[in-house]
Amino acid sequence: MEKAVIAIHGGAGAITRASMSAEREQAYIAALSEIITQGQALLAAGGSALDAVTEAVRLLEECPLFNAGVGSVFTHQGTHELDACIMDGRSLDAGAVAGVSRIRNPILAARAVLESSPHVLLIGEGAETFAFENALDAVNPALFSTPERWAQLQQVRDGEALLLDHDAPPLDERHKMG
Amino acid sequence: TVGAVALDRAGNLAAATSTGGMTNKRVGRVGDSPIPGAGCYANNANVAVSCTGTGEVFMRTLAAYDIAALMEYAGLSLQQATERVVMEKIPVLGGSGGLIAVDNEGNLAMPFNSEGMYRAFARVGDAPTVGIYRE
Repeated sequence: MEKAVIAIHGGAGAITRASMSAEREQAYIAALSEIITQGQALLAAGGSALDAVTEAVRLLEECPLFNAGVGSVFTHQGTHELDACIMDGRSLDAGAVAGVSRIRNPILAARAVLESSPHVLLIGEGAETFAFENALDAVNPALFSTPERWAQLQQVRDGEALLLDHDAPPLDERHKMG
Repeated sequence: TVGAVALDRAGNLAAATSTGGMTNKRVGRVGDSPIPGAGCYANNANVAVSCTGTGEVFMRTLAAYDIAALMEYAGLSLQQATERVVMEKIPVLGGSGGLIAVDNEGNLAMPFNSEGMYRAFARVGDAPTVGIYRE
């Protein structure tokens, strides 16, 4: 039996029962299907587990539906702070970054820390400088912003006085964990 | 939060987790996602884990490593260890969320104590499976 396998997640939380949209649900299913298929193909071609999880998470970061990379939520001050971690089960090597806002794919920065740094976790400006020194490009933090995430911040700031629009995602993004 | 775990043909495990944090969070707050052993862990000896949920609780319980420890020291199966952590230990501390995990035999677990979790898995050679709600 072929044991090679990959699994992904895009966050957990409460379901927006009252305003669930079939179209939005299908959008999430399509995104998850596309990304897991690409991860599966990488493993089928003999790729490593480390490369498979790196690519899967990079693709999740690129998808605005999920809270990572493009589509990240806003802090109270209307900014973005991104975190990522990767770990290699062969060696227990690990790499992580936290509090970065100018790296397009934080998971690639974490991978760079794993491969090219004697450290495990770098934060903030130091993490960004390390990433840029390791061939990752700087981006404008506005890249991560979406109108939906901005609206969620306003809802929370306003005590949730605003109603969700009719095209709500399957899980309540105002309260989704992680 | 997003994450991935995998077992490759060579029998190696890996895990990755990435997040934008929590909506309206205090600037400077860091959750479990970038903390090895809390929101992300992989060890070829037993399991690879990626978590999503109430970050502070996953940090206080070292949730990802706890699963590996329960398997290594207590002899629990992947299913038993992940159920213990997600359905028993995390809720006691007021935490909500879930995780994905794969062991070195290729067994999968994707438990969550919230109403739903965006998730998918695919074995090489089989059709992928995608889910959002509790089955």
